[in-house]
Amino acid sequence: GPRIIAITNQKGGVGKTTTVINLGAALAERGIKVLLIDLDPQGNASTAMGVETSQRSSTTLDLLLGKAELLSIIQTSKNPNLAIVPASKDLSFAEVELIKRRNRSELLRQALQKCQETRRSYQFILIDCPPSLNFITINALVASHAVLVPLQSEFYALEGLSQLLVTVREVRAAGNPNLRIEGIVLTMFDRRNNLSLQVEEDARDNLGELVFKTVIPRNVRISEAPSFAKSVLEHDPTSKGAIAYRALAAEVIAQNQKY
Amino acid sequence: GPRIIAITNQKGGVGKTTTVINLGAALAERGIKVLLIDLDPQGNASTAMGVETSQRSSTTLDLLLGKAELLSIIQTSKNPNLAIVPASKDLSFAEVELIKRRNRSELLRQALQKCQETRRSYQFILIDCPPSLNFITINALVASHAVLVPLQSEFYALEGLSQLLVTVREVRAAGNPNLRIEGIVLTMFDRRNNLSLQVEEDARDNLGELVFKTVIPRNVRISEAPSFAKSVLEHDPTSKGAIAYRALAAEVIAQNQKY
Ligand SMILES: Nc1ncnc2c1ncn2[C@@H]1O[C@H](COP(=O)(O)OP(=O)(O)OP(=O)(O)O)[C@@H](O)[C@H]1O
Ligand SMILES: Nc1ncnc2c1ncn2[C@@H]1O[C@H](COP(=O)(O)OP(=O)(O)OP(=O)(O)O)[C@@H](O)[C@H]1O
Ligand SMILES: [Mg+2]
Ligand SMILES: [Mg+2]
Repeated sequence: GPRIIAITNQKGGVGKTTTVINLGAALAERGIKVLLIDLDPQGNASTAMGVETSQRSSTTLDLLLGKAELLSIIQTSKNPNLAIVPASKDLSFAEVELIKRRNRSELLRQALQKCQETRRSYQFILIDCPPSLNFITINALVASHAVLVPLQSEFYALEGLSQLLVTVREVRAAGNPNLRIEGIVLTMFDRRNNLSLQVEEDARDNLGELVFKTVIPRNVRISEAPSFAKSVLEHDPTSKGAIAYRALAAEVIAQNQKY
Repeated sequence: GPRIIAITNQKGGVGKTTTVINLGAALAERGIKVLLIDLDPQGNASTAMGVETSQRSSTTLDLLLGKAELLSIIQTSKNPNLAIVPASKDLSFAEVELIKRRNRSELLRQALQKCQETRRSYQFILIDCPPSLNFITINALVASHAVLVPLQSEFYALEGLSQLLVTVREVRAAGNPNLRIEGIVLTMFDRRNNLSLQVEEDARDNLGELVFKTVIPRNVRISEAPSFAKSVLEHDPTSKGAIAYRALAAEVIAQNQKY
């Protein structure tokens, strides 16, 4: 079955959605079939994939609450190797609903396990998480084989990382013993900025091999792309952003050869 | 009593904490007494104010759950006009606790109303919110006179704004009829970047007077300051960032003269 990777960090605006969209597109460019799952009530990944808000009647909330099967809510895109389960703003009310349920942390895992057939048509599933360590994010961690953490090259970014790694350990102990760390990717990196260089040094000193060799540079072409409902690979294929996300995809593929 | 303003936007990384810290410092510089309340489990505002993690045993969680009075958990700072109620990571579990309570949206308002004495020593209270429309943020909206929304000059930013304005209207209808919009402030603005100019044009066309005249430029001095536990006004008083936050403070003061 597919490798399931949760892209998460409770710090906001660090490049989670940008990484889901562009890593997804870079894997798809190599002929790999990828399913994106949008678990963020903001629905930014759904927007970046061109899903109009009017087309979001069946969403990940239905999947979590067992109201719809995966196959019926997958939306295809212009790219034959890339599909998405969209999110809607109702997800922000999911927390109140999820908390009441007995198996509240396992809803996504159970929903994904139910549809063996559908899963088999994908080699990777990437899950976009909201900026919080709530039950929606816990569901993503319990359902995933690995977690990939975008780390913005800024001061506040390192502060939240230890809290996230503690949560990953707790999920491993409580519900998903095989959850591994796919890696930490530095985003919005600006080599002329001391702060960026400092964050990279701290991250590599403290986390060593966990930090991807690939660093995603700050690149205006990346932030322009979603307004055209394109990945940066389509929007500007030779941009620094497109080149970096292709390099990240190569590292992710190399790490998953053995599965 | 003090004017209470919630600084909020469920989109992550748009400059909420940065605005709380630097608007707070700019008001304090004019001799105005300001209390900051950190409602974000990441505790970035607490860090920016120099509150060590070891000093966060009494926090906003205790205030919400009625376990501590405001006066006992306020921490002073080097700046005589600026104090803070710190946050701790336990806040991320508050949601589960808050949801069970009958008056779950009013806990902060009640806690702030209890201590008339303490409140009177401040002229502004600024509340830093987490990147989500959860009960913690709802508590801030119910407790506040006004909401100030940092809007990052990027594509995804406008998408979340309409959802936030809907929530403000709902809070007004359900619990806080006087809640007004203090304003929307463009952050990380780069005049050489078409996307920034486009977002500004869209915001001013759609929201008119609600958008502050002051625009906060992208300025590396702003992102360096928290690593020294300083506001940008202290870190580099003549920087573009410091000048912009002083201008924002002047607008906020002008708008609150009548109260
Ligand atoms: N490498 C980059 N260079 C330039 N801009 C970037 C880069 N990565 C992301 N951005 C922009 O920064 C903003 C934040 O990125 P994004 O929305 O992907 O973060 P996020 O972690 O998903 O945010 P949230 O916490 O709200 O879900 C977006 O406007 C995005 O276009
Ligand atoms: N005008 C600016 N110029 C340059 N950097 C900025 C500016 N405003 C904020 N930043 C930096 O951008 C990052 C995001 O800002 P900040 O953490 O204040 O946003 P936030 O909305 O509070 O995030 P969260 O949603 O995680 O609470 C921080 O690293 C901050 O230092
Ligand atoms: Mg996102
Ligand atoms: Mg913040």
